[in-house]
Amino acid sequence: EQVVVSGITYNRNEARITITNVPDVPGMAAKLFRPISDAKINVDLIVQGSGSIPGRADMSFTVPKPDYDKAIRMTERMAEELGAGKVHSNPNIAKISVIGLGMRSHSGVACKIFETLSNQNINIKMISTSEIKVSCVIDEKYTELAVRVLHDAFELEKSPPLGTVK
Amino acid sequence: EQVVVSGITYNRNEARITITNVPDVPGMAAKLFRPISDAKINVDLIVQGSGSIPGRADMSFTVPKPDYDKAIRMTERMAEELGAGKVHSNPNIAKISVIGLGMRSHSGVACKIFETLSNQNINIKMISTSEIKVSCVIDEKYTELAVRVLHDAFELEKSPPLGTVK
Ligand SMILES: C[C@@H](O)[C@H](N)C(=O)O
Ligand SMILES: C[C@@H](O)[C@H](N)C(=O)O
Repeated sequence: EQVVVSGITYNRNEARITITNVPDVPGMAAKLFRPISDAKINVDLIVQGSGSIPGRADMSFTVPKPDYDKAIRMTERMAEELGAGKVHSNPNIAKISVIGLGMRSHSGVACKIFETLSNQNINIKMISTSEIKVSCVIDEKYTELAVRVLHDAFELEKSPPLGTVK
Repeated sequence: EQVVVSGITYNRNEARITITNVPDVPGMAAKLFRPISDAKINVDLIVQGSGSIPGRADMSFTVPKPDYDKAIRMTERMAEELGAGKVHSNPNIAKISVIGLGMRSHSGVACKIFETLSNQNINIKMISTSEIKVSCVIDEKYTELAVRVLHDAFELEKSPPLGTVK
């Protein structure tokens, strides 16, 4: 299957917030995001997989850095209200995205991305995929390094990175 | 911000696999996906947020149902090799996606999706977002109900669901 990777983008304007041990029952995600939505806080990535504790789930999401403090306070208030666990966060992140067509099967492209970052000892803090892209959240300080080695790995033009596109 | 939701899609051809308590150090994601990629198993969603146990992360991903058994065996073997925790899975899932333009801010659309599903007592097992879509993995048995109530919530034409689009 022909996957054509067309570019690498990065975004350093976001911060990650994680709410752990959310009761895994209907309605929790709705209650958590209602105040965030009402406050018109933009949310970019929302990630929830299955957790390791039965009946609980961890949810991570990213918000613009300027909204970080407000969103943390809301999430902490909701964590109490929902009977969830700790809220932890990191404002110093970068989202690196590899954009491609025909990504129907991410495993090949994803594996190459993970190996490329791992060869530079860059730790992957969040992963999210869609048909056209694989996004990894890493420590902000590795942004340039990550973009450069991914450009090389996918043999993209040495053009300057596509810039801070979401 | 004008968000135009253009459709709802669903996919019941996938199964979810989760590997818990993966050591949160560089290289783990690369090692996990290498055998899956070598076996040419298509992976659709890959989701990793931050976990509740410091130094560990849970990773969830979806594979085509026919590859479920093979992928589980690989993941269990890798879990041992990487010193990760339990592998759990569910072959009876459906991925429901709400497609829209201008989703730059997911919080409004996401919140409405979560509330619509919660009103039907449908539990959300995975969440993944991209610029053009919000995807929720739910129990397969709620597919039709979820698609119908989301069509209503976003006032989409009563056309038949867009079909099993990834
Ligand atoms: C954890 C959270 O997503 C919950 N399962 C819900 O449906 O709201
Ligand atoms: C958990 C896993 O993603 C790890 N952080 C890695 O970089 O491979």
